Amino acid sequence: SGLEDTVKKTVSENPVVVYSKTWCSYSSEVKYLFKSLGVEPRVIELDELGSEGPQLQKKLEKLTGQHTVPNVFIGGRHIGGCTDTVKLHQEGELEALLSEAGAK
Amino acid sequence: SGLEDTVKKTVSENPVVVYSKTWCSYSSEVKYLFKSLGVEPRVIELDELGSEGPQLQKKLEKLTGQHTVPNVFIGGRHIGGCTDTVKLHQEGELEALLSEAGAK
Ligand SMILES: N[C@@H](CCC(=O)N[C@@H](CS)C(=O)NCC(=O)O)C(=O)O
Ligand SMILES: N[C@@H](CCC(=O)N[C@@H](CS)C(=O)NCC(=O)O)C(=O)O
Ligand code: FES
Repeated sequence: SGLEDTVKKTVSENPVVVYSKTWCSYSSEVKYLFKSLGVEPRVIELDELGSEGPQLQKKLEKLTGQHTVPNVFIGGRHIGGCTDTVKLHQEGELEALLSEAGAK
Repeated sequence: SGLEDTVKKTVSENPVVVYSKTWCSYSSEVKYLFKSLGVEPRVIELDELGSEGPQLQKKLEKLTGQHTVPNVFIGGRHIGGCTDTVKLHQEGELEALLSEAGAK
């Protein structure tokens, strides 16, 4: 479908993508983590897209099995949410993923 | 007003009160912190009250200056959100407040 192609295109064309909600602190935390690593993620605020927001969120759930925000992709690969990304960082694996994806 | 009295009554009758939203991870984190300290907070899920939820949230903003969730009270006193509560815990001050309020 059109929406599925949009997501696939977004995550393949941008090294780091975060599907977020503007008022969600977990979304803010993961956006802040990337910024602190000198990386500017492509951020899509699902609550600023009108009726397309919930549709996009449903599509993300179909593609990734995850219905929650934040929903993070690096180098076209689905990473997970905030806790997943923070854990990768704590284990020293995030920076390698970012370099591999050409984000750093 | 009726709603203002409800809030004042709730926070004076329960040692620990958390105004929360079921799907918010910051709300979950602060609820979990209290449970890990052996404290059962009085939890009010604002997203489970129908139209009263937003009204209550507005009232909390009027009474505390805070429009966000979670909104935490201990011993009738407004504490703040998740980060405020976690900070008090990290500084070793939370347990004293809980004991003083008769929560532990
Ligand atoms: N562990 C996940 C938690 C994600 C989560 O529960 N997100 C919440 C907002 S903080 C959400 O999308 N809730 C909507 C729902 O549960 O339907 C992460 O770190 O991203
Ligand atoms: N630092 C605050 C952040 C609170 C916060 O931003 N809460 C969000 C949900 S996680 C909220 O209520 N957002 C609604 C809004 O910003 O209008 C805390 O730790 O509680
Ligand atoms: S909505 Fe509260 S942390 Fe996401």
